[in-house]
Amino acid sequence: KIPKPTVKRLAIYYRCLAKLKEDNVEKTSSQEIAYILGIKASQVRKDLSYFGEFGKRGVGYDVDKLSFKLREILGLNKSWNVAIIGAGNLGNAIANYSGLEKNGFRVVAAFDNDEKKIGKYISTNVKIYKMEDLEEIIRDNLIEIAILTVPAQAAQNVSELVIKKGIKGILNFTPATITVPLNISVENVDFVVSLKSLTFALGFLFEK
Amino acid sequence: KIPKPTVKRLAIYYRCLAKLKEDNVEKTSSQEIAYILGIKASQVRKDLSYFGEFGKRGVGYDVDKLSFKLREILGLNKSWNVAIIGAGNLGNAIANYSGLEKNGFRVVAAFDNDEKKIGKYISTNVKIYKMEDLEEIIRDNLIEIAILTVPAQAAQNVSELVIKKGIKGILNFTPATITVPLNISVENVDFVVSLKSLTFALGFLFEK
Ligand SMILES: NC(=O)c1ccc[n+]([C@@H]2O[C@H](COP(=O)([O-])OP(=O)(O)OC[C@H]3O[C@@H](n4cnc5c(N)ncnc54)[C@H](O)[C@@H]3O)[C@@H](O)[C@H]2O)c1
Ligand SMILES: NC(=O)c1ccc[n+]([C@@H]2O[C@H](COP(=O)([O-])OP(=O)(O)OC[C@H]3O[C@@H](n4cnc5c(N)ncnc54)[C@H](O)[C@@H]3O)[C@@H](O)[C@H]2O)c1
Repeated sequence: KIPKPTVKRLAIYYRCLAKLKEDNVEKTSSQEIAYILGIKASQVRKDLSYFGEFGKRGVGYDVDKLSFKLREILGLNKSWNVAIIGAGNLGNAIANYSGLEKNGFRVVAAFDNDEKKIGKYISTNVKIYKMEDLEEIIRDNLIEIAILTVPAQAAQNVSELVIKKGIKGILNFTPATITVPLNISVENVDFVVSLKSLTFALGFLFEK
Repeated sequence: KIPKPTVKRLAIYYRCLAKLKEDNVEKTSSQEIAYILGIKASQVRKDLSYFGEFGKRGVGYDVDKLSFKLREILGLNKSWNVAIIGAGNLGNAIANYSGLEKNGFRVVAAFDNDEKKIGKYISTNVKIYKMEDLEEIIRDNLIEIAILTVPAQAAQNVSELVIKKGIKGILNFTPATITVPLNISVENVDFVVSLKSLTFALGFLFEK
């Protein structure tokens, strides 16, 4: 079982390699990746060693090969159908975010319990459905991932509901901590944590 | 100088302690914090040791005291005025996010280069200004942090512009990597990285 922090770092290595690829860099090293990301080279080597031998000591890694391997590991070679639960301000922004499709994530449906929103389009191809339609739409569209953008107080109940209807992974944007069965994956997104890191750095730099 | 990964963890410890406080927990330990967050207790102790003695071996930490200390360290005792640059879908969602004010971040203005948006309100109290007004509004409102929600191709130029007008810290939501002077802080937010961690966990659990 790969530790969760390692998985997170693998996704960040993958993004780093994608940028190197864009810049037409053919070879890289754990030192270079570590330098770019501000972490230790030994950490990079340790993480990659879980998955076998990619690089040669002194020669480094082939960017294409390593990027392809990370894609495989991260399950990026398949595309994923996604549902947005909670078609409010944030749900709307996410439905219209082109970065998702580029990365193999297709928003196929949105759900909301506000009658006024049902039947409207959240983005060009994505309709807003009522919660009662969850099971049918999840099943017909093989949706495995739900993006949770409902208010915090609805988070736990809505999570339990979508899991019951077939969802296997939840990207939780609410400030609530949700509790799910062991075989269900959850990722929490909280950009306020990033804002706080920013204020710390600012305080540090300017001794507030 | 505190390593960046440590700063990030401190912000996450703070959030964890805030939840313990909500649940009326008075005492905690590095083991409990570590267990909740899925990291090593030794990591928690090491991070907190940068800032002095908080806990007693065998007795643990006082939740209130530790939470207060982390608030201080993270610069959370002060409130911060924030500007949103790029009043589009995502900028709109963020301007309307009540979680910001609760955490001491006040959105005081938004900026955009789309003439049709100038003069409109992005949220109840926040007006959209033209880019030419940056300097005056940043100065009059003591704005130190900019939330960058412009398209990727505009990110670097817009960053340089707001820094020139007085911004000290940037929360970058664009997929572009921005380059800034050494005394300016940047935090990158990319929830697609979290989606990829999710797919890895799903692939791992269901051997896709
Ligand atoms: N807006 C942001 O930038 C931002 C940032 C970080 C976190 N968040 C969090 O994301 C969530 C959504 O934020 P928002 O600004 O889009 O809020 P919002 O109020 O605009 O949207 C919430 C939507 O969820 C729907 N809803 C409410 N209860 C529901 C239920 N039981 N079942 C189905 N749908 C339900 C509402 O009808 C509404 O359309 C909140 O938890 C918020 O704290 C938002
Ligand atoms: N929508 C999301 O959920 C999401 C998620 C992650 C990242 N992002 C990123 O956030 C950014 C904004 O996304 P969005 O969906 O809100 O896009 P959007 O197109 O709706 O909004 C962009 C806004 O920026 C303005 N703008 C463009 N160039 C500008 C310039 N030079 N100066 C000032 N304003 C300018 C536009 O007029 C528009 O109002 C993009 O970089 C996107 O990749 C969005």
